[in-house]
Amino acid sequence: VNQQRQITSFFTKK
Amino acid sequence: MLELRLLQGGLLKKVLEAMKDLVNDANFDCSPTGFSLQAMDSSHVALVSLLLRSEGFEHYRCDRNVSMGMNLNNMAKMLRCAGNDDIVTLKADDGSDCITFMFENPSQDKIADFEMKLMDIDSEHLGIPDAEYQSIVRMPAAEFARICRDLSTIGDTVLISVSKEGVQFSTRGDMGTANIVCRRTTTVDKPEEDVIIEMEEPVSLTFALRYLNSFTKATPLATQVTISMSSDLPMVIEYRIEGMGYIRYYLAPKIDE
Repeated sequence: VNQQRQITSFFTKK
Repeated sequence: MLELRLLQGGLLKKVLEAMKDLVNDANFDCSPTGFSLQAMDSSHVALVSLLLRSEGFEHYRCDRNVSMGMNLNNMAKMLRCAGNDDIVTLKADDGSDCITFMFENPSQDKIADFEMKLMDIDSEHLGIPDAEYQSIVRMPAAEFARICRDLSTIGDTVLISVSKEGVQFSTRGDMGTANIVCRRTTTVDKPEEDVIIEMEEPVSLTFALRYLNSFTKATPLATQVTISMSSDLPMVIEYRIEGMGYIRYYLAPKIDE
């Protein structure tokens, strides 16, 4: 199964 | 006071068409640098980043930094009322809760004003660090759009693999599998048709085709698309808007569990 990662797990909140 | 006059109004129409399926509501940020936007799709899987630099506008007045919340579908509807050759001016008074789009036809004998309500949007702004990507592919934007469209009829995800020789797009679905290889080209006479690969390390990553197909709505903005990938980062798909800036899409990869 390919799990979809979220973009927020890579970039930090400003 | 905000007043931005863009001679190629058709460009703003294309920009909205390139974002409205991905993002419903977003803040446009206006500063002396330019007119920009950063927004995520509702499931926080993809992010779009737009920059239209102030130098690209025929007239650009932005007295103070301002953030204006807009519904992109409504904005697209209003801009569809402009002709492709119309001059488009965006106007907003300080503290106003609406923005005016003014359309002038090329012969300047028809002038239209459309006023749209602004909205308060709570949006997260993400810091995107500058990164060196392991593989960068530049290829014709129309070809990339065709590949994404074709593969999405077979499967839901695409495995993109970059090597020195070229870039491979693979998918599988209930009916079977598909593989498309675009070889690196060596011609120099038609740069807009070239497939250029800059590779530090080979990369293979899987992405949802649904998102890629939505990014390719930006194809009318550029002849070439740049796809940057690293194994530990979201991919970046960039369409450069000549003389103005860019629209970039970031997409988180899928991972095997």
